[in-house]
Amino acid sequence: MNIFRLAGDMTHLMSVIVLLLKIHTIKSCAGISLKTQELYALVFATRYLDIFTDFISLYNTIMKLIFLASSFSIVWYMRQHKIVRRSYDKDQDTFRHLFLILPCLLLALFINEKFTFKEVMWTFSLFLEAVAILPQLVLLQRTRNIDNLTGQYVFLLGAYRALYILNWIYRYFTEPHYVHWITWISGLVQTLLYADFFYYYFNSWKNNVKLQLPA
Amino acid sequence: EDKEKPHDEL
Repeated sequence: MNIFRLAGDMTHLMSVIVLLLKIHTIKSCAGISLKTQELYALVFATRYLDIFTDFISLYNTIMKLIFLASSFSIVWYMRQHKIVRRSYDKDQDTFRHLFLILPCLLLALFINEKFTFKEVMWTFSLFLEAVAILPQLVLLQRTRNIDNLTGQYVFLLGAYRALYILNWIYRYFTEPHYVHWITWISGLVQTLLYADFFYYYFNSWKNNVKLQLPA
Repeated sequence: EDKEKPHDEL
């Protein structure tokens, strides 16, 4: 464990807590893409298949449980909760899951470190996580106005993967034979997808104006 | 045959 990875995990944890607090306290999910939340639940479900077979550390297991519980409860809130679901904008959140899931699955079948079910599922979860934010970014473009909590949520989500890149660089130089091209490339693609959002987020923060994405 | 090393990152 290194400071970059710990900071990354804490930032990731903060992003799901910000989102859960938003939905739980103001009982609204306006501006949040259910498609992205469902994709994230799938990412964690396919990535943490080894939660009961491979014990890494107490920290690792607890964080996996938190991410699984939070992502599935956010999906539950947005689909089932009688008040929250009313604020879900399903006419705007129209991104088709399959357009992301199928290519990631096919890619994972061809590009993986080992052709085993667990490893292919793990690689699939990496590719899917890289693109899972797309429905959310599309929704933000459409609805244009971004409330603070949603902006913070997307920002933290992007920042966590950027911190992970620093973690991979650190591990590459400190651990012999630590090479995971698949992880590094998908993590880089993921961070780049947030780049334009970061640009507008920092500008709005610097000029102290409401965050607006161009049409 | 290296035993499948579990992924230690979240």
